[in-house]
Amino acid sequence: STVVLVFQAPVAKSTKDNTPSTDFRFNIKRGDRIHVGEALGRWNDS
Amino acid sequence: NPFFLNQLRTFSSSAKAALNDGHNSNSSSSNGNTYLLPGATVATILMLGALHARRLYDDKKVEEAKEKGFEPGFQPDAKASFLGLLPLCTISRMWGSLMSVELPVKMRPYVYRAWARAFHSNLEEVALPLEEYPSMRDFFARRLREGCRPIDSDSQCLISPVDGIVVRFGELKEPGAMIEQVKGFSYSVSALLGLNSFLPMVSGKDVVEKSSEVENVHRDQTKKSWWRVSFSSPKFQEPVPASPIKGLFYCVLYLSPGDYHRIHSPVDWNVLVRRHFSGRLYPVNERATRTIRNLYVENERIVLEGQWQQGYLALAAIGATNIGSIELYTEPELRTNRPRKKILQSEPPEERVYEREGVGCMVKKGEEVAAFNMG
Repeated sequence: STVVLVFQAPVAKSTKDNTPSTDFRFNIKRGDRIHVGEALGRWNDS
Repeated sequence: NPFFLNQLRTFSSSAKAALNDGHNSNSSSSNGNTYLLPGATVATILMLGALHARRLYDDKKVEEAKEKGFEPGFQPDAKASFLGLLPLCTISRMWGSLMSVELPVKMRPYVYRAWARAFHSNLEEVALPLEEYPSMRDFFARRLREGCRPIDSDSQCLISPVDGIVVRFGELKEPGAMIEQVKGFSYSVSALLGLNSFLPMVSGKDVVEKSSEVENVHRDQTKKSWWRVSFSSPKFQEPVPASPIKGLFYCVLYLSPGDYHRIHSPVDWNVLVRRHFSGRLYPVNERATRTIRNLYVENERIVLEGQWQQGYLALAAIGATNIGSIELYTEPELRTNRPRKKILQSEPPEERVYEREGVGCMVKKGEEVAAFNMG
């Protein structure tokens, strides 16, 4: 079985040219074994 | 392989001898049958063993190639086409019924330990003593001991909803929002989640309207004469694929047979819609992803859609031949992998909007939302 997640995550605006840049970062690699409760990715509010 | 052929020859010659003996006398007839049946059984077991060994060898080759940096591409084959002809949903239900048979208490630990050894399950995490799982199906959908899966407490993180292997992840940027199944083949996110999904996309129509607005403004500014407009060739606008709004991500996780098969909420989440797609039940292992087109879009699945702190979130739980049914805690009466009267495979999904007081169904980060079951 397989689970697919599709989600919106925070986007920060670059202070230099006001262009959108992604603030969300995955902290996984392809082929990694992951468990329930472990972080897939993180973001910053700043 | 030579060993297998020798074995087959031995068994066929012994079977022939047994048959000849059977013609000679009545008393030896029973002996002939006695030899024939075990011979055929052993030959079948050997054949299945040889096929399994070959498959393991092929998989090992793929793993080695991956380690060298070569990514296997999409290669549809005859076996995949043959799978399409099989009644996989019926096979899955039969498998489920077989696995629901209650096992004798004394046998249970041996059977479950054998399963755990074959599929690398950690029996130390199991919530109950092995004797308390009446059937393989119950053991498969087991809960874990309290504290085995600590939930990351960081409020700015999204957690994994399942135990599994990360197959693919990334950001959806291109118009049409496609997820790569394997190198050389992608499937549409809209097809996976449903065409009436709330997927935050800038629609192709909006893009066309915006561009025509810009064109009109430009036309007014340049003050083109009427005939230039009249004789200009008509423009047939092809449908423009929608583009995802910035910051739309995806992650594909594969659960192998030995894994914990319950699904948890990745964040605090307000589930607004449930969609059930009753499709096929192809296997979803790595080999299947390389050989079966639109695997995830074809298979039976449940999609939960809703809103979280940062916007849109959808979770698609996709079944497979051995794990065909999905149990939903927000809707315990829902049954999947049911026999269908309709012949057509491509039925529209069955949808339910959760409108409990107009706020949907709230689930907390780490809370159980669904479970995969055998068959």
